[in-house]
Amino acid sequence: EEAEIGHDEL
Amino acid sequence: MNIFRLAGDMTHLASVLVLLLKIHTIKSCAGVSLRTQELYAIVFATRYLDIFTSFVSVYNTFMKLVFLGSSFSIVWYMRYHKAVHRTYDREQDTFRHWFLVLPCLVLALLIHEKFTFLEVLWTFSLYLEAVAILPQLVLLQRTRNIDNLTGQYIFLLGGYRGLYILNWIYRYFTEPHFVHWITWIAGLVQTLLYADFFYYYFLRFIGGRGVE
Repeated sequence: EEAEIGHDEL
Repeated sequence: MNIFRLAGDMTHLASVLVLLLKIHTIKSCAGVSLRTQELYAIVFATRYLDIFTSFVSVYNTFMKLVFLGSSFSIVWYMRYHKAVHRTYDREQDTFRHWFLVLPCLVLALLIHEKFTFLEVLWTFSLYLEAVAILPQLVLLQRTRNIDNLTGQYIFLLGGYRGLYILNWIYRYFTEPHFVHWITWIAGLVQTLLYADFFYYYFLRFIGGRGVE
């Protein structure tokens, strides 16, 4: 499954 | 993580701590807009929904908990704590902030990176945060003088997203495919809304007097 758009920022 | 983003997060943390300090120690929220605080609680609640589903780092989770906890406790203090509530300027804090929520939700349903529940709410939180300061800025115009703590709070809150812009520029040049137009434009609009405040803040700050 396409990886979640990584929200690595706050 | 880069220095700009860390500085941005620390500035954001400092703004929250300054406000909590003001409210908790001198039991006063004079000059602070409850409506902006309510909008920020919604911003964090809709942005950090993934706190339990996607783990980025201990730092990331810790900071999310801090921002969630502080924003909701500030709203609680201002609404229900007798001593603090008494200092709340209800008559002046009248910006129709609920009118900001719906357009942001509609915009998030129209413009987003991916049409999933979490992603749409995450985008909504970006749009809402961009305008969340408006009630506070309007209140600022009405209350002639504000105390230094409130001025510092607004300055730090406006500065953090400005530091994030430097972080996005840095990441754009150092990470391939790092392009997030929605985040960038929302962040730019948010920071520009503070331009007027920054102008007066520096004028007064240089003058060494309180922020008027």
